[in-house]
This record gives sequence, structure tokens and C-alpha cells, in this order.
Amino acid sequence: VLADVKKDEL
Amino acid sequence: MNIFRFLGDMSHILSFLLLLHKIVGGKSAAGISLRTAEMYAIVFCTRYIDLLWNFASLYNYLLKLLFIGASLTIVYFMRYGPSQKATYNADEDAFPVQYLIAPCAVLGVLINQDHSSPFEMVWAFSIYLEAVAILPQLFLLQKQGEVENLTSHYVFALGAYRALYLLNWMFRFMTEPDYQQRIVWLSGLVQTALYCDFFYHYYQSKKGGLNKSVKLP
Repeated sequence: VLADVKKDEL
Repeated sequence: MNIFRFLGDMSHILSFLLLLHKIVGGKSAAGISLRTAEMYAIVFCTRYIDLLWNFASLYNYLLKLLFIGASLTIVYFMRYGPSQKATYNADEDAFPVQYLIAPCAVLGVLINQDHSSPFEMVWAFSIYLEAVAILPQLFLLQKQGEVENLTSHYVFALGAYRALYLLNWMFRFMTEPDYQQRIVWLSGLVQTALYCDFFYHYYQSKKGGLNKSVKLP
């Protein structure tokens, strides 16, 4: 989940 | 979301609009590097593959689709558009991109944020590749010496987008407790540094009026 949250930028 | 990141995304969209206006609207690929366009298509198709399972926000989702669509459209027209092919200079657009793609692929496998996830390796590869994707375009401009007006605005907007992202990362680092993205920060720094020379000549030529062409030594 951490990985996905981290990818909030383009 | 902060103002720097928003402006960065807007600058990125602007760079696409300028390039599409020139290539599709103006039906000319003069001074544009197909190699850079193809590397950007690889960057977005690899980095945004998480569209299939990740939904951070509608804004993110739509822009990811837009960037993939626009970059593929540009490559399509540059490869198959009759007038674009006629104005594209393949001999000058000769930067050996294999020396960019291969090291980025190796780095993506070796240095990423989660060695157990293939997506993280692909994602890191995309970040590293984006940092150097502009090289063939800058190489082409250097060779041609003079930069056509629209092309200079396109390259400027593309460089400005990652420079604004650097401000966004500084802002987030200061305001969010455990925010760190060393891979992205370093790559973004390298990416922006590659534009410094162009930014200098762009500023020199534009301060005398926005429609002067940029001269590179």
C-alpha cells in the first residue's frame, strides 16, 4: 500500500 | 497537491500542446527529435502502467491517459505523417539512444524502491529514462544551431515542468513528515540540469522579444 500511496505524482 | 506541482503539470501539458500544434497543426517535424518523442512514449507507457490497478485521483488518472495518448500521437504522426516525414531530418536526429536506454534499464533493476516488485523496477527505469530523454532533442538543436520559435517554447515548457517539480519536492519535503523520494529527486535534478544551457540561450534570445529564434553556439 505504501508504494501505491507514494505514487501520487505524475 | 501544491502550486508548484500544479504549475509543473500545466507546463507539461503546454509542452504537449505546443508540440502537437507544430507537428499535427503545422504539419512540420522540422527540428523535432523523433528519438526523444519515442523515449517519452516509453517513459509514460512504462510509468503509467499502474493505470490498470492504481487510482490515486481523477486528476492523476486523466493526465496519465492524456500524456500516454499525446506522446503516442506525436510518435505516430512523426513516423507515418506524409508531410511530417518529409520535414523530419533523420540524419541529424542521430543520438545513440541505446546508450541511454540500456543503462537506465540496468539502473531500474538495481536501484528502486522495492526490489520484490517488477512494477517498481519498471517505474524506476521510467524515472531514469525521463531524465535523459531530452538529450537527442538538445543534440539535434545544437547541430542545427538555430531553434525555430515554436520549438524553443516547446523545449522550454518541457524543461520548466521538471524544474517546477523540484520546487514541489522541496515544498513537500518541508511540509510532509516522512516524505522522501531520493530516486525522483536525483533524476529530476539531472533532468533539469541538462536544460540549463538551453534555458540560458532561450532567455538571451527572448528578452529581446518573444518571437526571436534561439541561437545555440
